[in-house]
Amino acid sequence: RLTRRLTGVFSSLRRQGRLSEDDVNNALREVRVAVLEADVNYGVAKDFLARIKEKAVGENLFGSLTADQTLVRIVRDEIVELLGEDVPFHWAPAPPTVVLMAGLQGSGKTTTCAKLARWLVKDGKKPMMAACDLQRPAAVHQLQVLGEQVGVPVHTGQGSPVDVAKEAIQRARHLFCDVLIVDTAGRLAMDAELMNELAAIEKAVGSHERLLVLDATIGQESVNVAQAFQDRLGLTGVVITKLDGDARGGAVLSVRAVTGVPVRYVGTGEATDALERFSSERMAGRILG
Amino acid sequence: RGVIDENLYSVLEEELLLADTSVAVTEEILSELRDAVRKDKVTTVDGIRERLRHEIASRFDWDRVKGLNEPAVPPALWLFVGVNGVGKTTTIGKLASSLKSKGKRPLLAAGDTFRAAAIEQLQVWAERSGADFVGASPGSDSASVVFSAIEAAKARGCTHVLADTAGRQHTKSALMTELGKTVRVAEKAMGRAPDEVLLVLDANTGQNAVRQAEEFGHIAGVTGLVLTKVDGTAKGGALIGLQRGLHLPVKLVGTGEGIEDLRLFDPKWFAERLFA
Ligand SMILES: Nc1nc2c(ncn2[C@@H]2O[C@H](COP(=O)(O)OP(=O)(O)OP(=O)(O)O)[C@@H](O)[C@H]2O)c(=O)[nH]1
Ligand SMILES: Nc1nc2c(ncn2[C@@H]2O[C@H](COP(=O)(O)OP(=O)(O)OP(=O)(O)O)[C@@H](O)[C@H]2O)c(=O)[nH]1
Ligand SMILES: [Mg+2]
Ligand SMILES: [Mg+2]
Repeated sequence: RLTRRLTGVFSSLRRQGRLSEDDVNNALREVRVAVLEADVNYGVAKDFLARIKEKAVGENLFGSLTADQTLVRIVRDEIVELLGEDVPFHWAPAPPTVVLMAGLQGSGKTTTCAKLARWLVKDGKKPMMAACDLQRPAAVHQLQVLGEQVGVPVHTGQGSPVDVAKEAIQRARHLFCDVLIVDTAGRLAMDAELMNELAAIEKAVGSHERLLVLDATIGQESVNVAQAFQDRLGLTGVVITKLDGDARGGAVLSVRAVTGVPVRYVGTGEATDALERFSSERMAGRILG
Repeated sequence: RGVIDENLYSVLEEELLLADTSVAVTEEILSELRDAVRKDKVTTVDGIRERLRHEIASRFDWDRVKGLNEPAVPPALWLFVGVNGVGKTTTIGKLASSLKSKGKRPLLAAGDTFRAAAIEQLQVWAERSGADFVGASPGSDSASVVFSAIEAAKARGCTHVLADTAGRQHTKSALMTELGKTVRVAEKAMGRAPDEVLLVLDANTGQNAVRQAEEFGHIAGVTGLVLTKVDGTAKGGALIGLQRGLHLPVKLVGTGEGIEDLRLFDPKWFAERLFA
């Protein structure tokens, strides 16, 4: 779609055979609209556009008759570069490796726990899940049903989420599990008490992966949300879910640009096999529309 | 401070965009604002901001008089639809409690027969709110559950049927077809269209809200919107664009995870919160 927009902008210029600074600015305006419509954060878009303009000047877009193609390539390459390299799984020096799943309400944490568990089973590993969401109605039951579906034990318990987490890691060690995946309740990034609880759960088990599960439809607040979880927890990665919808997912770019946290996995459906490794190339294409 | 210049309009543009208002709607709003400011000779920054809030609120104005549609012949059927995780099930629980407190007799229909523990989740809300409950076993046909619930409501003298449906992405045509079927089956059981088909939207959602409203509107005959999770920081500006194009009144607002956390939508509140 960005290609189509730019072709329109540049079609009149082709006839003139050269580009003025105004022409390039009009083209950059189209890039800005495309990026904002993709839910990239306003502040991130501003910096992004500045870098694009710099590169456009650097590559002498003013002298090019294929300026639209060049510009699309520059934008795409810039997104891919920003999104960064693939990050391998952080295995603990001694088992179990602990993965903590965190995020806003309804983002897909519980489902993602089961997806990751299934992935690990397929890789010949022995995971366990911990049902530390004691707040949402039937959340523990939900994880138990999913655990049965993927053939992975689920630890449930009494007391507080911290108590359950402590019991779970003991049990995981006792059963020689390779990975303990900790499901937590959805919470607001601005809820200090619940953010403290999350930090307490982390402290109780000692985590090796701390993943922010983010809904691909999230808009401008992606930056504030990610920053808050990053500040409180120190994230090792982001999982972006519901990419089987048609949200462009610009939040991914925003979060990476502002917090530096890399996207590790992508949720592509409700089924427990709908989890993929993150691909910056594919994401760049999607953001550009 | 107090200087009316281009800087103000670019500040306002930034605030609107940061609130998830689309680029096109932002331009539209600011152009109308400039006209209004010129015509009415508004000369202060406060005056312009007040005018802007008024302009945004007035796009929703006609919603304020509307609660949820109550039919002449009970029970009412209010169906809840939307993408995954937005708050459909929780909203039903809150609404059931509110109806009980008004002396009504709501019945909850567990129309999400797909997702793990969805039926159990709604059952907890039925217990908490004191509502009647109709569910079947997981994997059973969603439309049949809604049909049975309507029949049960009539037999028991319930006043309202609140029907839950499974979350779904509007890009999945088979699931959207299934939803269309549920609506038609409900229509047959009621002898009229559902009294409300409420599309539940998460306030954190960006521009995809428009896509959701278009597709669900088309398939399910959406009559109104519920905006959830406004207790967070997201402003829900994508809603502004929906008003002119699609005529979808915002009826209810979810303000938290507790049973009491549901209010009627207020356009003035929405406009003020946008710039808070
Ligand atoms: N289409 C689609 N749906 C998903 C995906 N991931 C999760 N879901 C669905 O999103 C909804 C919410 O998922 P949950 O796993 O319950 O989300 P959660 O973050 O644990 O929610 P809370 O515990 O309430 O905060 C469910 O309907 C899931 O089936 C995905 O990648 N694609
Ligand atoms: N903070 C906040 N959380 C909410 C609100 N409404 C719902 N939630 C939470 O959002 C999460 C998802 O709510 P559900 O009611 O399961 O959403 P759903 O649309 O039925 O989800 P699916 O059936 O899986 O598509 C739960 O953790 C709820 O407690 C709200 O107004 N504010
Ligand atoms: Mg959960
Ligand atoms: Mg539900």
